[in-house]
Amino acid sequence: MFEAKLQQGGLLKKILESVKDLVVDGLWDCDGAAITLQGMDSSHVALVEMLLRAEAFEHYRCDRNVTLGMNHNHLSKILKCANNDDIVILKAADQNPDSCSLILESKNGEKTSDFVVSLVRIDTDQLGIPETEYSAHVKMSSGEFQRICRDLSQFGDAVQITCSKQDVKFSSSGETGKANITLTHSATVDKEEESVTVDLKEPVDLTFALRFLNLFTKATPISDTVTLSLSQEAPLVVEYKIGDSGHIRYFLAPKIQE
Amino acid sequence: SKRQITLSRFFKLP
Repeated sequence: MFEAKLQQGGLLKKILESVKDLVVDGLWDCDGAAITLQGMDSSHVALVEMLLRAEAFEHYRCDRNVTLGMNHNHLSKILKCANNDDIVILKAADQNPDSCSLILESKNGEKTSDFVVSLVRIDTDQLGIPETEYSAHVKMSSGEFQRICRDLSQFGDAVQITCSKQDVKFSSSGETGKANITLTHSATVDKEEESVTVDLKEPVDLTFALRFLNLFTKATPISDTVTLSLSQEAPLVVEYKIGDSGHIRYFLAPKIQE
Repeated sequence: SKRQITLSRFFKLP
């Protein structure tokens, strides 16, 4: 039997909002330590990896490893019935389950809703994501990053990200004209979620499709900060921590000069 | 203009 009880149902709502527009069906791998989800968009340009450790749950029981093929639209419909402060319980048999139960308990205990969602067969294999030493890490406000991606998509469909020692520049151009947004490395890190820290090993200059970045920033409500990791010959990584018990990591392949 | 490449260049598709 797999059973996991989350005190703050709102977190699961946010996680679904973060993945459902990028990956319709995803494999939720549940083992004794954590729930991990990995899925690629249909064009294989972007990948999302979500990890939520057992410690995030009020109660977590996983007698045998089980993989739940979830349709994220169905799951999202159920979670739309949940309030942020509802308790959410996920339950599934651990011998090739064909469905998963979700129970929502209102905070005052007066309302209990239970749903059963059919699991889907997904035959995508898990990708091997190599450990990479990145040339640059940019940590910044997640709201700021969402704003930059939204504003720049008015000017073009791609953003060029260039990192130097002192700053990170986001540029986009199209028929409207050219836009550059430069963030300077914050000298003083007084309020972490408002400062920008650039950790640079060597300069990077990469271009990415804004359409995907604007899908990634749906995870903004999950964390005040976001970390971008960049290297010339590697996909961009956009990471949102889930408190200290997990993360949502997006990987995006760059656009390259012909 | 620049061409979008896929992740299969970077991550081994098993």
